[in-house]
Amino acid sequence: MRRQFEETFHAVNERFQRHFTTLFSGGAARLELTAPRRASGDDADDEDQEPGARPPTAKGMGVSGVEVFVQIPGKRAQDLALLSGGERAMVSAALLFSLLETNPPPFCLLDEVDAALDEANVTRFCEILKQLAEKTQFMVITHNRVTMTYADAIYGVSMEGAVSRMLSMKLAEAVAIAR
Amino acid sequence: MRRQFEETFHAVNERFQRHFTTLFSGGAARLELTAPRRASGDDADDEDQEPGARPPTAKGMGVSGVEVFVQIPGKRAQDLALLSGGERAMVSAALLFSLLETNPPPFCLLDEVDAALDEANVTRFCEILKQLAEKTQFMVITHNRVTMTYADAIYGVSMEGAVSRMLSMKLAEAVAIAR
Amino acid sequence: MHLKRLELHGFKSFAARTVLEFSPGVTAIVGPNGSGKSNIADGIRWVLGEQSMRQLRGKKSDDVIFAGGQARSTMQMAEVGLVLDNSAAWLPSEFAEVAVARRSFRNGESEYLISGQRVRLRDVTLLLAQARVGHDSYTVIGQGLIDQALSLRAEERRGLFEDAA
Amino acid sequence: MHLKRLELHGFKSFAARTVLEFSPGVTAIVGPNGSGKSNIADGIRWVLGEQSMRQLRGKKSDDVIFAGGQARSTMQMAEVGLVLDNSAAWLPSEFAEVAVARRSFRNGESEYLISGQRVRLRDVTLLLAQARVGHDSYTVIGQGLIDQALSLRAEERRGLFEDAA
Ligand SMILES: Nc1ncnc2c1ncn2[C@@H]1O[C@H](COP(=O)(O)OP(=O)(O)OP(=O)(O)O)[C@@H](O)[C@H]1O
Ligand SMILES: Nc1ncnc2c1ncn2[C@@H]1O[C@H](COP(=O)(O)OP(=O)(O)OP(=O)(O)O)[C@@H](O)[C@H]1O
Ligand SMILES: [Mg+2]
Ligand SMILES: [Mg+2]
Repeated sequence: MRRQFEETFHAVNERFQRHFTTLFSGGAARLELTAPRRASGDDADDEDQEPGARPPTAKGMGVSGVEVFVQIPGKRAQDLALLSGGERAMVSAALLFSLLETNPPPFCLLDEVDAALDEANVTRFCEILKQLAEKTQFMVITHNRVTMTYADAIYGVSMEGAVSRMLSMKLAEAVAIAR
Repeated sequence: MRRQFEETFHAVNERFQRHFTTLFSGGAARLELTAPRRASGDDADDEDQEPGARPPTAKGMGVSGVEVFVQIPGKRAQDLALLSGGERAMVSAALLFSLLETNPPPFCLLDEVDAALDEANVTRFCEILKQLAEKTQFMVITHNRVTMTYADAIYGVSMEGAVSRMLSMKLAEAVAIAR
Repeated sequence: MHLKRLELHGFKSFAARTVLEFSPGVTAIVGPNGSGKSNIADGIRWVLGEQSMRQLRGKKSDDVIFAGGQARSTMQMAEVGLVLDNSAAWLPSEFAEVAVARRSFRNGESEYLISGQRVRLRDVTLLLAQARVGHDSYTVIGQGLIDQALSLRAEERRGLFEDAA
Repeated sequence: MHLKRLELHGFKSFAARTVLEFSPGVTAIVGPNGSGKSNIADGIRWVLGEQSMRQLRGKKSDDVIFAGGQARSTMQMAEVGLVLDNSAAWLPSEFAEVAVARRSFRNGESEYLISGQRVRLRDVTLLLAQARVGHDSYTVIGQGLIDQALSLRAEERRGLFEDAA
């Protein structure tokens, strides 16, 4: 069990370093295993816990954790908190892609993961998505016209009164109503 | 003090109902004052508190609160939690606009508040923003080309190495690099 | 293996029976704000066994049943069905397709079905684990949550690796 | 009254002294991911007296000082200055402009200035309250936070009305 986790960790880490440098056109990143935490004494830093993070669970004790370290091209290595909205989305995408590639699930649905990305980053994100799509089927909910151009098929949803209707669409029709 | 809050509440509520129906092209919404909470007995529902909400403060006890009720056109009145990302952003915009209009601050900076909005909603949002801009100066951080068309001036930021540089831009240049 | 078909009927805003056919590769789902796109994501999570109403943006379990609108009355049942392609025989079934469905009624009852047969929730969870699909791994990445992995504590982030193992 | 000018020097990614002139109406701030747009929003909050590093995406107070890059070394001080137009004499000053500035040093020291004079934080807070500007009201709506008002508890939402009163 422990051996399998370590093998998985190393496989994901190797891909994470590669996907990060592709998404950021440079720089460096890595994942690190942290030492297992002990009870209570370490809980002082829980006040820094970001909003949205789940509260401490008993199962967090005694197992090692995974930390993320990144260095954006041209910048020095910095805490994840100081990164911009788009940079965080790209780091998260690199991690997600690495997990998906290590053990491909049959399908994956992404709901507006491109919302914080500028056009250049959406393109880099979609290029990797397209490669991974050879092994994993992706459903991508999006308002972004660049993302739509990477789709093999497009479904449009519309609301009539309070009822949703679905419709297959061509790229041109979808882009016309997109952002 | 209490009288001033109630006057402000009624003024904001009246504008909220108007801005909501403008942003949603119909429907209805209102704000309501809730009875002051008593200590401890009511805390059972804190488990339902949404991630990101601040933890209960002692100052929450004994004062009335403000609840938001909405009914989107064609749909029945529903809990705010069930609304879509874009619908929540629009309800929040209606509330923000009402607060800003009731007592205009000299300036207001909005950081990517249009991120969740589709094109039709960005336009409705910007139309109201432009009216309010007669009394309040707005700085709007955005990736959205529609929002940029509503600006009187555009500043572009670029990163050289690790250093940010600013540059005045024309609309055409800004839209070329926008989403 | 991939998802072949998703059917929603009475689930959230999908009052009318709606069938989505999916091919391998990338499918984009587009539409205006509030049209129902994230409701599809919720439907997938729900049929995969999601029990937390908070993850589905609701409070009580019948919040997923179509609540009616100005021109349409409330429904009494929500159903979502998922059909997985099994032509490579990943799943312990002799069939080329495996269908999983879930129903929820306003009286609080709930049903789970595999290929049309009534089963228990744990049978669904077991089957899906074999398909390497789960409502709580990274099968569905919800709106606004792309950088949640960065906000987790180190020990919780490890959980994502255990799903990948 | 409106904001006339914002100056940043050594604040986060603004290593070089940067001056932004603002006119009344709508000004859009655009640029690629990570270029520094939200850092401008942080700079405004900071010069208005924001004390919570968490609101500024940092951990310790010197996180706002330029930390250096691959081709540029770390700086020892961060400074942000804000100039408000006072031609309608809203503020208790005979001048047509009122300037507020804040400096932070790596040794932990901090300075506040009004029109070039050293003052205490509470003098700045008082002046800004008269201008109806605050780091914690809805003067700056941060990234990802547009619907925070909807996630607040009813009693906390009331707080926004007290700012508007
Ligand atoms: N049980 C229900 N009955 C009827 N309508 C519902 C139900 N649950 C949710 N809805 C409606 O579904 C709509 C939200 O849909 P959804 O979140 O899928 O939108 P979306 O297409 O993702 O939009 P966005 O682009 O803004 O994220 C809301 O208007 C909500 O009122
Ligand atoms: N003290 C500091 N010294 C140097 N660089 C810093 C400092 N603090 C933050 N940064 C850098 O500023 C960048 C973030 O800038 P900011 O959040 O303003 O981006 P943004 O333009 O808003 O991008 P997005 O469109 O993605 O939201 C990060 O790359 C971060 O490393
Ligand atoms: Mg959605
Ligand atoms: Mg930003």
